[in-house]
Amino acid sequence: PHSRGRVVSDKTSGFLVAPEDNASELNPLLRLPKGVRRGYALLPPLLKVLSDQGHQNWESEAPRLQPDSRALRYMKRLYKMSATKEGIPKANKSHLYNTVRLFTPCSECKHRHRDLMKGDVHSVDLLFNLDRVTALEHLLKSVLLYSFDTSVPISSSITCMCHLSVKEHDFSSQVCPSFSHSIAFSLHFEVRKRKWVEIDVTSFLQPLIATKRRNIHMAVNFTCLVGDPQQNTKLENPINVALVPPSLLLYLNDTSEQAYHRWNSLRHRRKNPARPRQRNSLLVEPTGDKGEGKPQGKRA
Amino acid sequence: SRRRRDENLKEAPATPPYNLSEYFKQFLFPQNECELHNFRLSFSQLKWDKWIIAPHRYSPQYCKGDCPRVVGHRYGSPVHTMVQNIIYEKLDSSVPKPSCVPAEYSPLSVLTIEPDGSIVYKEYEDMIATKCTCR
Repeated sequence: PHSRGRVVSDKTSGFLVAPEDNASELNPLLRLPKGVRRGYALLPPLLKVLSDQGHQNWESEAPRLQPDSRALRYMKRLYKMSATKEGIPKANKSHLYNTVRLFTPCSECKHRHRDLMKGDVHSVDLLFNLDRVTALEHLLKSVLLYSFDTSVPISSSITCMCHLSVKEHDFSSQVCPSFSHSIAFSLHFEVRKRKWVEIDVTSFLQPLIATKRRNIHMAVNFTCLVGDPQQNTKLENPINVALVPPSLLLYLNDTSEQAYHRWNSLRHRRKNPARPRQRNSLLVEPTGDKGEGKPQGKRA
Repeated sequence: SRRRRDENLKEAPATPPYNLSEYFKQFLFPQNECELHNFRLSFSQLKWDKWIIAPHRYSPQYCKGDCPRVVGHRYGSPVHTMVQNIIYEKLDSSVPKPSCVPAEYSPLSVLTIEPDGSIVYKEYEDMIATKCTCR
């Protein structure tokens, strides 16, 4: 039998769960063969359930932080688009991701946020904590997700300008960090067709996420005006969409063995030769309304 | 079919049956044979609905039943299974008979709330048993 000390020092058990989950105390599971144990990393709460003698403690688990309701709606829609009602991943949707994480910004640097709100209502300081992203989850695409509230007037067209700056932490300073690099986007869309605006920031955030940066601090200046400059419509009446801070959406390929690997499965089923993995070809996007979840061509 | 009939004859009880038609039915329609059984649960039953947002229900299914003495192609069992059966019967009954276990699975998409309040959509491998075998 494994002693507690041996379990902790067993390197193979490191994959089982994150250190904070106290799962290394689960001696019965660690007696299982490695291949079987691997599966228990799937859902740490399952491991906790199996570990609790008498199943008394797990039901009284500390309540989790509740996510933003808008974010929840978006993710439910993404779920409906990606899986059947029974929860089976849709086979005909040839997306490459098997994991999508949605982060809402932390409430850090609020003092700075308030100061900016006085002078420039559209500039928002955002801090995203990406601790939940595991080392085996590889970024395919990252998106800033804005939602329009219903008070936005139904308009034929809206043009938005977004200026995004990522900040580097200066630990010697008590105030918020300084800017490191920035990028500007311009978007045009029709409000009546979509409640969500997705800004692809993959190329911008890729280096940060690839280097396992746990906290991403950015300033977003998002300004929307009614009108379409391409159709010579005069831009007027700014719309306050930036008051609701955007969420950060990460489309990931989890390479761990417990995650479902669609391409492996398709290869096995069709006996086709290996299809090349194209990192940026995400073919499903939960942009919601009619015709917006189409393959990447339109979005590109 | 002849091979199967031969297998069945090996399992014939020592006492001759009185009702021959009933006797042969058990070979034509074997009872309690290893097969996939339906099982459906609701995450709220486990009080997991606090952190699993979707799906609400889950059908993991399960495999249950007796493994025949001679497992054929139907179960896709390896030769080892037959050897284990012979060991059980002829050499050492403390070695277990082959077990009825899942052979194939399908994945499941799950939408969960993480402890930090973030939301994650994830597709997990091997969540629903779809085929059984004797091993």
